[in-house]
Amino acid sequence: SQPRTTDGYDYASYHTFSEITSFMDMLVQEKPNFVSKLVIGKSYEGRPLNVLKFSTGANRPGIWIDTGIHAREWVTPASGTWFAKKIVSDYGHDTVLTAILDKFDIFLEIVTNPDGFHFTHTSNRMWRKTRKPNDGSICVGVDANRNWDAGFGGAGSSNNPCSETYRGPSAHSEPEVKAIVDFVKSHGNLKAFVSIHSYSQMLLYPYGYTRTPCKDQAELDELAKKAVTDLKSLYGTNYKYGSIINVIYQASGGTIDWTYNQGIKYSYTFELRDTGRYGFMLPANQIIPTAEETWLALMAIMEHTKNNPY
Amino acid sequence: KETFEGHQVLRIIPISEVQINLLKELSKQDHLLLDFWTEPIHDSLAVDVRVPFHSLQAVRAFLGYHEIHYEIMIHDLQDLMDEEQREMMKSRA
Repeated sequence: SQPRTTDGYDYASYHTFSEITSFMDMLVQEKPNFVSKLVIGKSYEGRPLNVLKFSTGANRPGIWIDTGIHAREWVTPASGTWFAKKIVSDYGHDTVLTAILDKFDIFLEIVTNPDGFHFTHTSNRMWRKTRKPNDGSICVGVDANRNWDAGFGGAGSSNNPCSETYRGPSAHSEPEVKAIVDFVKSHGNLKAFVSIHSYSQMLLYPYGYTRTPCKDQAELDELAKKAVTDLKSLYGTNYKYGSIINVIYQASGGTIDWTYNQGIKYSYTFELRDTGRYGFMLPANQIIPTAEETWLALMAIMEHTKNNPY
Repeated sequence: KETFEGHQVLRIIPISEVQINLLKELSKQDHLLLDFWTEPIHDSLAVDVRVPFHSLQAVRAFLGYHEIHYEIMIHDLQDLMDEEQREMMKSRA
């Protein structure tokens, strides 16, 4: 029942990790001069941490997008898959995306937490964390979005391995996080970093661990406003936007706080759409509308990144 | 495979800081095995919580006693999961 091309892939359905991996391989096979698959590390259970690289030239600055760091947020990797196909389909046809890709590489990690994602398909649909056992505890896994070295261990994360927001024993203790850290550092020239979650319809920028506004807050706020306005233009979906600590709550050790502190100015995190009825159980017929509207916001961020070099 | 028969997801609409604090207290009741999908932060944000079947009566009583408004967002989580599985199988077929 496997599709033979990415045109035959069912973007309006949820898929397993192996199906998504096959999709990535097909995409690379179809566009070998444009798309490549990097393996930036291995998960605790040994699954590859795959990143699609979309590139039209050498030595370009990069834009990073990741989806699915929390396992049960299925609509995020599903949207990521749609984004990958969209990038390939639109390059050379959409002038804005083409201009972006003529200057930047795009890196897309569709399943950031493959062990957790696999676990949601096989054992517990409501699993959120990674799957590494914790020494001295019967509880498994770490909240990978509390494991970054940005206010690590502060308020808004837990030191209890049984908590859903367990931060882990030390910053970057999780191989899924460490792999991204190493990639970001070794690349050295990422200009935007977007980490996508679901649900609750928010577009957020740093910080989460401190009330001190980040130094680019005015610009990030203005861009967030533009992005959510573009997003809303398609289906009328309302998003809140602002800094993590002001819009949601204090959260220490978060992804984009770390990336911002690394010098990646355009660091954002999304919480994708919720129809108000399903939460993490968003029906599959919502995948494409979710991806379509999110794409507009992503384009706003990527285009702004292109037009505002730093 | 863990199943979720009878689990409900409640959407709670707090209207004051007092109610937020009560919900925070509720979230500390480990024996209820509540799974907060969105946490009690402030009264502009709804709180979604997955409640196992065995905790439903206690949670509803708590909310009712404190006059905290809620609605049932998902009546039976397992029904939705089964539907999701059917959709995936149908797509593969």
